[in-house]
Amino acid sequence: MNIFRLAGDMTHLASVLVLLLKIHTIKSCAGISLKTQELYALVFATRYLDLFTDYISLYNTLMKLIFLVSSFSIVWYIRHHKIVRRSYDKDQDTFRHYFLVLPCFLLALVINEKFTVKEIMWTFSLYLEAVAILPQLVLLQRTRNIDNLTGQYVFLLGAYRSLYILNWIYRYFTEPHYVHWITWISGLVQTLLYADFFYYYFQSWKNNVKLELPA
Amino acid sequence: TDESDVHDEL
Repeated sequence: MNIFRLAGDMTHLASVLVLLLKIHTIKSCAGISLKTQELYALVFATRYLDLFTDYISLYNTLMKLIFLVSSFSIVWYIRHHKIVRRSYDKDQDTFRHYFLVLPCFLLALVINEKFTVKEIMWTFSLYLEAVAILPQLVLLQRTRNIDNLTGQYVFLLGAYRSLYILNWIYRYFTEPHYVHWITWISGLVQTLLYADFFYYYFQSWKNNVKLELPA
Repeated sequence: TDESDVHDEL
């Protein structure tokens, strides 16, 4: 464990807690894409299949449980909570996210480190995570007015993967056989998808104006 | 499972 990875995990945890806080306290999910949340629940479900088979550390198991429970409860809140669901704007959240699932799965069948069920599901979860933010970014472009919590949520989500890239660089130079091209490339693609959001987020923060994405 | 199989990152 290195500082970049710990910071990355904490930033990722913070993004989920910010989202849960928003939904739980103001009982609203306005501006949040249910599709992205469903994709994230699928990412964790397919990535943490080894939750009970491979014990790595208490930290690892605890964090996996937190991510699983939080991602599925966010989906539940938006879909079934009697008050929250009313603020879900399904007419705007129209990204065909199922079209992301199949290509990621097919790609995982072809490009993976080992052709086993667990490894293919793990690779699938990596590819899916790289594109899972797309419905949310599309929704932000559409709704234009981005409330602070949603902006912070997307920012933290992007920041966590950027910190992971620093972690991969650190591990590459400190651990002799640490080479995972699939992880690195999909993580890089994921971070690049946030690039323009980061730009506008930083601009709005610098000029102290409300965050607006160009149409 | 040998070491290389297990993914230790979240």
